[in-house]
Amino acid sequence: TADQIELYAYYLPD
Amino acid sequence: MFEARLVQSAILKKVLEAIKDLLTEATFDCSDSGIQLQAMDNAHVSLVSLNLRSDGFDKYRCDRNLSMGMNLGNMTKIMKCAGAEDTVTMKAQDNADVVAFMFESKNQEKVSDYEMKLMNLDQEHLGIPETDYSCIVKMPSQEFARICRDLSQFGESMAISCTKEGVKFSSAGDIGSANIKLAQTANVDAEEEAVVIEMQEPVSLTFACRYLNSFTKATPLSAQVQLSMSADVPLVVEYKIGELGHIRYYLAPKIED
Repeated sequence: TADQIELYAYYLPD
Repeated sequence: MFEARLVQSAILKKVLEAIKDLLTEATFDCSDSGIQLQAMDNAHVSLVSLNLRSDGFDKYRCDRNLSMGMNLGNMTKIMKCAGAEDTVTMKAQDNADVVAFMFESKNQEKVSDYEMKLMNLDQEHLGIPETDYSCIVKMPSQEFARICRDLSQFGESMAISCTKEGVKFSSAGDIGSANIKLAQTANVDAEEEAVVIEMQEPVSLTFACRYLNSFTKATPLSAQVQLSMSADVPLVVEYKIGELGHIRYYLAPKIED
């Protein structure tokens, strides 16, 4: 199984 | 005053088809340079970034920056009223709460006007830095759509591994496993049929098939798709929209427990 990561882990809100 | 005219309404229909799987509503940011849209899906796992340049429209005017929040289901209903050969013009006044769509048939024998209420949406823009990706794969968009469809029968996620030899797509699940390898094409007659790999370092990443399948809804927009990958960063799937712009999808990878 693999965990789905959210985009917030890579990109921050402007 | 905002006004944007496209002789081929079919392009706007295809753009809408390409985003409505992932987004139920979105804000179209209009400025002098064109129309931009950036929005994440509800799960914050993928992001759609649409850029339509003003010089790609047949007519474009935007006196003041304008953000138009639209329900994409309602926009789809309206765009379905346009004939494939119709010209479409989108219009809005400054600070308007409606956007107008005008469809004109070839000889202007039929002119249809629709108005749609705009919405105030909470916008959250993510800052996406310029990235030098380890692997960039260009391949026929239909081939990519076919691979995503075929592999999603085997499991919820798919691994994409890129080396200088080629790109491998693999999936495994209860019924068994699947592997599809594509080699870089040596020579092709048509550029859009080529598989081209630019590799700095080999990369292997795992992604949810469901999102990849949603991205392939953009296939009718472009004969080629570009996949950009680096270790531990989101995948970028890009479709060019002729001379008008592009649609990019970002997808966060899955990480093994």
